Amino acid sequence: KPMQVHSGGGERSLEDISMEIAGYS
Amino acid sequence: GVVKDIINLTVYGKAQNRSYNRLALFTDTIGNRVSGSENLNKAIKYMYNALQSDKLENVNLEPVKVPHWVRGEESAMMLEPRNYSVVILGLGSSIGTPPEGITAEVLVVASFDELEKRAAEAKGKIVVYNQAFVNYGETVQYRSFGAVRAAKHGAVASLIRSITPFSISSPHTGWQDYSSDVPKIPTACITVEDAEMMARMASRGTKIVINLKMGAKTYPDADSFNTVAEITGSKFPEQVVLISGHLDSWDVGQGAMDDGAGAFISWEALSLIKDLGLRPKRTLRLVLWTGEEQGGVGASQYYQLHKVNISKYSLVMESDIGTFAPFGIRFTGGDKAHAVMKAVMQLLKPINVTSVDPYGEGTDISYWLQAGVPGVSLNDDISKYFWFHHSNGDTMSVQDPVQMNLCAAVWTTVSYIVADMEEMLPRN
Repeated sequence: KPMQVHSGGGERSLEDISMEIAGYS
Repeated sequence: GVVKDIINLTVYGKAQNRSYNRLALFTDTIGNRVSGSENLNKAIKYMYNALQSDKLENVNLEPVKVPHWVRGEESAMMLEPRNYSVVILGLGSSIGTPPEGITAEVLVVASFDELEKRAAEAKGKIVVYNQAFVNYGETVQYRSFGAVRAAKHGAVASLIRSITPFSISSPHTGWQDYSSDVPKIPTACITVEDAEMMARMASRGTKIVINLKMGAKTYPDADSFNTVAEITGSKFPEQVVLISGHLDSWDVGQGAMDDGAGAFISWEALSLIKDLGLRPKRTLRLVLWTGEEQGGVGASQYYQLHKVNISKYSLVMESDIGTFAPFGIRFTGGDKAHAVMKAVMQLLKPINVTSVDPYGEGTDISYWLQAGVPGVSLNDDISKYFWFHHSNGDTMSVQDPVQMNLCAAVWTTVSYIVADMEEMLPRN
């Protein structure tokens, strides 16, 4: 069985992440 | 302007048609690449050298033991009501027949339900399945378990209508599974046309007799490899975005569509990122799987080896459902990650490929998805995919360079941005 799955990201708000992504356009 | 650069380079610029041309050279040089074959070994060596020549990082081969099934000579001669050579392709893992073949009367059924109702008639017969094509996932059950279900009732062989919605007398092979508690019987696929013809004959009460010869043999598992290359991450090198397709194919056609093209757009993503002088924060890892057609054998062994690092896998991607005109991606993950992927795909508005649909999937990434890692598969126009799947028709002629450019643009954009974002994708 795998080790416990890390929670990944999720610290930042979706709004922040969306702004970051928009920066690639 | 990263996405604009990616689009310009792959769709309009110097890299346009590169994945198509690379795939054409590869398939024309190597041919098809079934598990355990010398061709697959050559393909892996070819890719190992090509990825090194492309100056990708950490190019390496991870050893895998894969099934080694060889088709051999095969034929099915109808003896009654008339002499006719039935077109067949043996199914992977099938046993062979004695050298003189198996000669038996045919029982034609349209479904497993009909077989159960007519079970008493199956003993000593060759069961012919003439099941309708509903969809791949549902209908492929006949290929996978047709032999076991027939053998359970005493049948001596099974012939299964190919799993395809369209046919020009083209048989389609694929893997099938025996059960340890049922005798193994030879099994092959037949064309839609021949299945329907025998169903018509049987419905008229005509007796059908076939002599089936199959020289299939299973050898001990063979040595093979998953082929790996990377662009190492600049800030979180231990974190990974995995991008993949499988290098093995069936032993018919060229394996250009399934899955040479999926493997080659995955390679193309790393090439484009390198050509643009980009280095994402996380490691972008290309994995070209081996033994996918036998049930994801290479992927299973990769998962066993690497699952200890599962917390470091931000996203797993697999292209194994064609590289036709793309609509967008399919995604498996939580709501927040889904929203993130929607934002990423909006960047592809300039080529009008923005959709994010549920159920990202693929045999080779399924272990990671089940363990909670977000996953992506390509969402493309698969309306003709199963026409060619596992058949002699799976050649470069199926592929379109412009469509591959668009798929490569999607694949590169998604993999690069997820690998470069400040945070890993959120998980539920």
